[in-house]
Amino acid sequence: FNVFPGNKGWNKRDLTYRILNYTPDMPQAEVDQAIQRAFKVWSDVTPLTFTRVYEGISDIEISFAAQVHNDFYPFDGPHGTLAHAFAPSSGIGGDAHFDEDETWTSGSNGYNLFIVAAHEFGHSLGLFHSNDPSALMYPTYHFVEPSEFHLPEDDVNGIQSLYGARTT
Amino acid sequence: FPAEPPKGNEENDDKFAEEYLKKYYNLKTDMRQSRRKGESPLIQKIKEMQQSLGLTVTGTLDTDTMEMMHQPRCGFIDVGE
Repeated sequence: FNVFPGNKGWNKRDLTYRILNYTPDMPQAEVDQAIQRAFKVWSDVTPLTFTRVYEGISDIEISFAAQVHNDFYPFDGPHGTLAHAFAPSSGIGGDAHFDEDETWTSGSNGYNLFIVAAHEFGHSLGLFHSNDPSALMYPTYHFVEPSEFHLPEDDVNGIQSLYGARTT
Repeated sequence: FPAEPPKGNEENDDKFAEEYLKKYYNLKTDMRQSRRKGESPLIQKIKEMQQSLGLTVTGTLDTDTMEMMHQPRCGFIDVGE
């Protein structure tokens, strides 16, 4: 695993997130569930908590957008780049953007939002890409049945190097 | 039989790789200018990419590397800025 050089992650353990908009590809309830579950991947192995807020600015702002979308990294249409997220800091730090030109799904017919979100939230929490092909933080997309997903050891080691292990 | 593989594919691979490396590995150098100087930043970046992806580091656009580069991925740049 790798962490962002010079970034020790969030200096608090209770983080908030807000879903700014939805993809039309999935029912909103499925998006909510995929996002919640993606956060749980990380909160299961660390002392971190994630609370959804509906108003005001949150630590991790989640949005779907196509092409140019108010950062320096425009999306590229279908396939290629699926999403990106920013390392912990104030402002845009921690935010996760998903390319609306992709087809998002809760299954395997398209890109599974849970899998991609779990990876992006790894960045939001301070993990850089891993060079272990079996790691969630490896840069390329590999479908895993969400019900069978468990966080690979490399990622557990990575996130616990920043926040420690969950004690209860 | 052709005496050598068609050059079109190699040129396409090079162009694709250059764009990919600019996008994900912060390749900034003007390739034509560098070639005149006899440098090879493209090969250096290919090696850097292969290392970060856990591939065999060859500095060439081999099959494994090209396959990996065509996979959908996270858009986060793989080098520190």
